[in-house]
Amino acid sequence: FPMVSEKEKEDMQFAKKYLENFYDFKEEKNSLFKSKNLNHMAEKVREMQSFFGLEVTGELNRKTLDMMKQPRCGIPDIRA
Amino acid sequence: YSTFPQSPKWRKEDVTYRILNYTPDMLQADVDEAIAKAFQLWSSVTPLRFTRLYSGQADIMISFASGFHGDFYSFDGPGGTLAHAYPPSSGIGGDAHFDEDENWTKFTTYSGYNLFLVAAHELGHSLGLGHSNVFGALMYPIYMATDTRDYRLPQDDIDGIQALYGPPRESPVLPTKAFPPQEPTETTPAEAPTEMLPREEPTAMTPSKTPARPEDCDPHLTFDAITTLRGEILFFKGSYVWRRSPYFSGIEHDTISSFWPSLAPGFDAAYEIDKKDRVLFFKDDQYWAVSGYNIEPGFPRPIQNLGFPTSVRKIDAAVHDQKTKKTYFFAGNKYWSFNENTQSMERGYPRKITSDFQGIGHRVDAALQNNGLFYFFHESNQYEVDIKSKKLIRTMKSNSWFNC
Repeated sequence: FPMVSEKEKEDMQFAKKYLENFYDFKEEKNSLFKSKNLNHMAEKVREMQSFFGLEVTGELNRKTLDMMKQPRCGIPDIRA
Repeated sequence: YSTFPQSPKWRKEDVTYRILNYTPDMLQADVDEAIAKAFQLWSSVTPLRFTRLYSGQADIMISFASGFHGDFYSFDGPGGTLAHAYPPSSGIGGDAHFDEDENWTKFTTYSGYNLFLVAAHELGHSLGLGHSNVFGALMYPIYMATDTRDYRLPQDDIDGIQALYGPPRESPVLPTKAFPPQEPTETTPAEAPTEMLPREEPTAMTPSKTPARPEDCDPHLTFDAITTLRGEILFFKGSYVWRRSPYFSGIEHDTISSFWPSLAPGFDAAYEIDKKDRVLFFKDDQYWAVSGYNIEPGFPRPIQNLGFPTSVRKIDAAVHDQKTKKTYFFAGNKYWSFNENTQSMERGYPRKITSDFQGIGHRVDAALQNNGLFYFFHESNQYEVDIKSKKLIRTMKSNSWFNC
């Protein structure tokens, strides 16, 4: 598998934190099924992309990360 | 707009607030003013009245703090989260916290965050509003440096707060004499002065600063410029924007300054290159490029950069063909074709509009591409054209997009 660069790891961590804060993403820490978490995260990325009118891909592309890095309010966009 | 689950709201019209501490970034008087103006924004469109307390427990307690500050949502240093606030309820409910690690300012520069704008947003939460996904709404989650002079609450926010509290009480008949001075409110603790915020009563006598927005279905309605933007269609006239979006029903009414405060009103033309998430605005002999809210650095530029002769001092309309990557520019009775890939005008142009576009025998005020067809606007009519055959399909009123 291609090595995941340090930058990509950072972006992934940042995005996880963002989705936890604002889109009610809950990572199952001890989940054996890594892929399950990734699917769940992709679903939350889609929710965030749809909220901001971005192309809904589920992928952490540049535009999506840029939007996540914008200064903002600390209240969640989506609430459970 | 959105509200919190179960739509919590204040079950009274007189709501109190207290400023617990100040940021060293601003004069205290400027903080007081920013907070008062933010409350006034909401009181002017609802029956709510806000009273400032200087001691004791108020409904909305306002404070500046950094990092962990006693609730479960620690702040994160400069940038990122700027502030947060809690929906109406007792205790921490209604309270608004501002991250002291940010640089707070009363200006709308790019070196700090405008306290009035952030406070107006957070107080929206304190009153029960959640976030809005309408680009340009005050309750949109992302901070946008907007001109705060004569700031008007966007329609989506008015709809949201009035869904919770209704419109302001009927404004009293214009007084033939000044109202009696404001009696101190009975809730005022004896030892502390309070301030009853003056209600901005819209009166018939108040001259409107900008010409009134024309009615959506005025049969004589004409446009300066029209463009798509991230799946929406924006219609420009003077300082006004009509907004048609697949994300919400109806037509939203905004002003150019609520999106791009540093752009002067009165565009001549506008078009989007959606693959680049870029919109270009034209006014006189200059043009700007924006991506969402942000104006790209290095603009404005002279239109001659695109290859217009110096004799062309302004253009009338522009439209980008997403399929061919060509942009058509219209000026007077001529039009040009610009190749976005090579960034140059195509050979053999300009050509006369009448020689290629049957049925359009005059100037074009604005142009739009939608679902593969082109729409050319002239005065209060629009012409639907198949650009391949350049055949006129039908003629409609310019505002047919507003479900008139």
